[in-house]
Amino acid sequence: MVPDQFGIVGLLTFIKSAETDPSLVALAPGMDLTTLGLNLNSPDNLYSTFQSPWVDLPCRPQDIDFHVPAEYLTNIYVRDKLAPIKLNRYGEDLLFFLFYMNGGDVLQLAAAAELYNRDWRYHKEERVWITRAPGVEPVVKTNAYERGTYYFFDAQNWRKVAKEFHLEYDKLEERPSLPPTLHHNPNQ
Amino acid sequence: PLVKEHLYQLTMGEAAFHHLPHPSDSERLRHYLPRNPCPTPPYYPQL
Amino acid sequence: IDDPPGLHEKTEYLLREWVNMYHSPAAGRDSTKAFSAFVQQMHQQGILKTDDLITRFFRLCTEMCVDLCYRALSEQTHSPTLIRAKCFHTLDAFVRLIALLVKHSGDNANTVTKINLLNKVLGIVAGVLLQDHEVRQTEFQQLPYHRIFIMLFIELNAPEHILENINFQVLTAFCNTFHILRPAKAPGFAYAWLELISHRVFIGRMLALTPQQKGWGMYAQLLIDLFKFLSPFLRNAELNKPTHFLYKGTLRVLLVLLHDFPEFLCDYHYAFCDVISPNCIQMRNLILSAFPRNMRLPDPFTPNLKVDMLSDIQHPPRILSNFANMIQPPSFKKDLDSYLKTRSPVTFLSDLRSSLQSNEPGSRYNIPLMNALVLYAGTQAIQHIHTKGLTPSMSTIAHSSHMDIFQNLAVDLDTEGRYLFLTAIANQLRYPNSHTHYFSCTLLYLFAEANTEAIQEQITRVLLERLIVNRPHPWGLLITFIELIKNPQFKFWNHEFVHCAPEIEKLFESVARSCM
Repeated sequence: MVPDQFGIVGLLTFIKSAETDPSLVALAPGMDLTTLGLNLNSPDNLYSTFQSPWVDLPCRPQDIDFHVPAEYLTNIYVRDKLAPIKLNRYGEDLLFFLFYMNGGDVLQLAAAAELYNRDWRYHKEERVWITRAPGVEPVVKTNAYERGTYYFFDAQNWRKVAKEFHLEYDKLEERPSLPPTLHHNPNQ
Repeated sequence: PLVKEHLYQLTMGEAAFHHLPHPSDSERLRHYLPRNPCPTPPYYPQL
Repeated sequence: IDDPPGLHEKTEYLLREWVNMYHSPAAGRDSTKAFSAFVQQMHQQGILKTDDLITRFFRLCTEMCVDLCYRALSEQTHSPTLIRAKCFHTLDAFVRLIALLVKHSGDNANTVTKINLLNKVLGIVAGVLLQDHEVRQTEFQQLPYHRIFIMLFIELNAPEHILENINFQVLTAFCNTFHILRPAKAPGFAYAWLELISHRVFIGRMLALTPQQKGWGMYAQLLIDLFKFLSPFLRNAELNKPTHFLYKGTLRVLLVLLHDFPEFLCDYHYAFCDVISPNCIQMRNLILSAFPRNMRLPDPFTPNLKVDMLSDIQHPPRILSNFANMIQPPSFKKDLDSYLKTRSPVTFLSDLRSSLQSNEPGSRYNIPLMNALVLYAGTQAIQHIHTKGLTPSMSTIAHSSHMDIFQNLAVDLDTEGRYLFLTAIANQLRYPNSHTHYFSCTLLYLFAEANTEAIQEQITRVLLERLIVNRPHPWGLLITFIELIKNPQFKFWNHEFVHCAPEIEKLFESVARSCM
């Protein structure tokens, strides 16, 4: 057989080396390209929401700049008059909007904290916000769980849905903690 | 073997790796709701 | 050198003034009111008197903006968000000034003045960057330059009549600048550079919006710059974390191009494969997997797939590289054409090997010449077969001057040369077209007619290494390998190299299972 790196044995040797040398993995079996954060089955163009070669998420809608009429750019005229952002003033709908639209951002944590204050709880496994239906006590209640009727916030259909549920307390997130230093924003 | 020029490129690349561009570097300044990236729990929606 | 006395102070004053005016509510729509007033000030200060003064003004402004950024970046106490806001406060104003000066340079119809000014400014920013890169070395920061380039690009691609008239020249100016600042020249800027050329607005303009695909060639050049930079490190499998990160970023960008602009990858596949290191199998497969969006590829795993009957194999692919011109020196090309036409002199074949060898350090063969020779001989063969009213098949490709060359190379080259030769052939196994079909037949013919098992082993190696990497896999690669293992004519499973070790046997069985 071909004794050097250009035959079958050479290929096998390279593959075996790649099993232990991480710098060879990228070349030998290569990467699973479906894990790079791009929806390769998307019927729409990917480039228009491509955020960066270094990030495995597409752009958030609010980050995509468009050339809008200059009249829309009012911030410079009103910024001193804008009320500071205080989440405890806002309705649930806006809090859910901020939570779902700001993944990986302090604002997501802040919205989560405010929802917690209003007795919503985030179910870590179901990945959904839940609250007790008002005026409806749980049918069963133990130290570890309870069972009853709860409102689930359905983010797909953007509405609260009442459901009976077996709720285990250890599946609920504790009070969300915000980072010790919030970045400066004169409006907040 | 890598020539001197390539070794220089590796060194410069390594230094640049420690201050990568951020997506907000290509976006308009957001005065009202700037990005404030931070680690969030893995069970929170990211997208 | 030798800035006129007082120019530095004037420039600093003017820049500060402009930044304040830009951020004032009284600046007016798109800063036009502020701009009118500011241009008066520039005149009064004599900045616009001569070309030399304008150049110096821009250079000093750029340096001041850059210095401000370095000072801000060195302030450890502030958050990254605050530091960036501070930098962008001045940078964005400077960019707006440049954009307005370009837009209003000369009269509306005079595009030449506008583009000249843009080229001047881009050249100045690039020059300051390169000097900064050389002086500061590992302390170099990409932020100010990245911000200037991307925001200026976005500003100059606003939907305005004046800008639409000069859009192609604007794109050309930026592409020239990015080529000057390619990673090989400014490696400290490489990450920002890739971010710039993969920005959604840049890709949109270069590949989607510019009519008649006029931006494609320039964009291809930028990708070639990127592949050339990565090549030495990937060739040596030198993937430290930063290089691996850059490689992964490159794959992301290629995936976007494969999804959105597969025809672009199809048209330039030859030029890309010429500069991608042979061991970058997945990245190369990604490019070779591209096919035109209006094409429906038959399932390569269809039982009894009659590739010969597909209508697509009659048509050649578009190859926007002048590969014939890459056959050098001209005397060699002349001898090649002569041999292809007359099958003489026979000494041409015996001299082929030495013509393909190289004295370049780290490279025993001239890979671009090898690739060009293979593609040229193959395309000439296809033409020759068509003029006889035939289509390429195992019988029609045989006994020709073209196949003489291929068989001679397969026999005469050493293992490295043969590997590179077979790689050049396998690089043409793509979507259904006349090249894919011809070169698939050629590989199978070389396998069947091989006079040593080493040739068959290396053909198998070249196909196998492309199959064992993660997806995607080019259609032509799949149908060739399936044919090789299924067709009893090739007696594939009888060869010793298939059974020489248990791991190899398992590997072949596994690949064959997934193919069949």
